[in-house]
Amino acid sequence: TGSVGTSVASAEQDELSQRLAKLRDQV
Amino acid sequence: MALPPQLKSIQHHLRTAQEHEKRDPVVAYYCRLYAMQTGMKLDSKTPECRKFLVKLMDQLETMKKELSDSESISQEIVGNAHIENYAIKMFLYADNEDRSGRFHKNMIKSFYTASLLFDVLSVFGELSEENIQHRKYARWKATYIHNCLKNGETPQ
Repeated sequence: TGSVGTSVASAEQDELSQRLAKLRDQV
Repeated sequence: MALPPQLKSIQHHLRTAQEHEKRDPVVAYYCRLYAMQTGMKLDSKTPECRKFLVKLMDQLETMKKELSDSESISQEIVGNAHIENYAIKMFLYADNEDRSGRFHKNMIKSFYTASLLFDVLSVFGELSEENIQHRKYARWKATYIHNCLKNGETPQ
């Protein structure tokens, strides 16, 4: 379950980074 | 929403955003953007921080939509000039009060807010040497004058 938890966390982190890039018109 | 302790260092920038919500929404937006970027570097893994940052991102996206007519929001280069001018205005007001020997809470706050806004300028790129010096001086002055007034001393 540890690795599942870690991948969920990194997917959410990724989503946040993508939203930030979009917000700043960097995509 | 309560700020998780891991993100404590962005609390003053978030407070400045709140204080400028109506007075200058562009300042509020970029303070939150700085808090967002810094918060993600500090901790975006623990559930409480993720939850907080997702809320902050929602708020930023809503603000961007609401302020879409403002060039300071749609073009970051214009936003950069806006924040820099505002920070310098705050700094000069406090500096003028300081040099005139008028020491009061409002000028301490202006020095401190100016220093926070120089932090915010880092979202646009590396700070100039001049802005680094202004930030250092403003933060030091705010602390020094605050301590003098607290101890009943006259700042030099």
